[in-house]
Amino acid sequence: DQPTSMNAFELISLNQALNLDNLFEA
Amino acid sequence: MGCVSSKQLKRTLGYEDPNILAKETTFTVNEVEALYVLYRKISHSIIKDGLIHKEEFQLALFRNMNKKNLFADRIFDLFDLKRNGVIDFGEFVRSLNIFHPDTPTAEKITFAFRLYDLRGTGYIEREELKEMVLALLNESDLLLSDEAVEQIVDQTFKQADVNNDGKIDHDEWKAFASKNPALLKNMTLPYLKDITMAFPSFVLVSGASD
Repeated sequence: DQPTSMNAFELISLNQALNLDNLFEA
Repeated sequence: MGCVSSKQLKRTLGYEDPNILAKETTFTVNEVEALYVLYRKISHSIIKDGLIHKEEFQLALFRNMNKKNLFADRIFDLFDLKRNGVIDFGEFVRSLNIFHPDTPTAEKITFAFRLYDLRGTGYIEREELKEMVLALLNESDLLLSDEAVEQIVDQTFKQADVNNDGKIDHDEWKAFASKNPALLKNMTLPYLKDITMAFPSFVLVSGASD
């Protein structure tokens, strides 16, 4: 999807910090 | 990653009985013990006092303890249930429980609402939403014009702010998130379904056996 076709919350959810999977690779 | 004896566990700052945590959450005792191995690693990465400080949380998320990020701050603050500036083991397990695949969607929806209610007013306001979109753009390689950002925020408010009062309340958020399940994708971590299977090394070092 293009960013402009997403709603704002979809866009926000792309943030790396919101992917807590990263904690398990610490 | 070393072996952790039960005597060591009892003496460690921030530790909490896995039996109590398992009773309060979806995790089994063995899974709580496995999570302790991860917790111990993160909480000893910089300050080594057995509590997770913000720099350690950032280091675990980004491999960089100095990376400032609005959303990492928000998640840290929500995990810090006692609001004392650190995450202890009980807070870590209780917070991760929200992300368990078996946790009811309603709890995930509420957590996400609190995450996005930046100023804790009980509403997601237009300015907050715009601030989060701008933060996302600033913290990533995405470039959008001011007009495009305004358009995205306006369009989202048209869809979510059903009573058109300029802010999204919890009920509106619940309805909007239910219609757009992709918004909750980050709220479920499949690894948590059976962390002792996904991370067999945790079983070996934690002594979990069932």
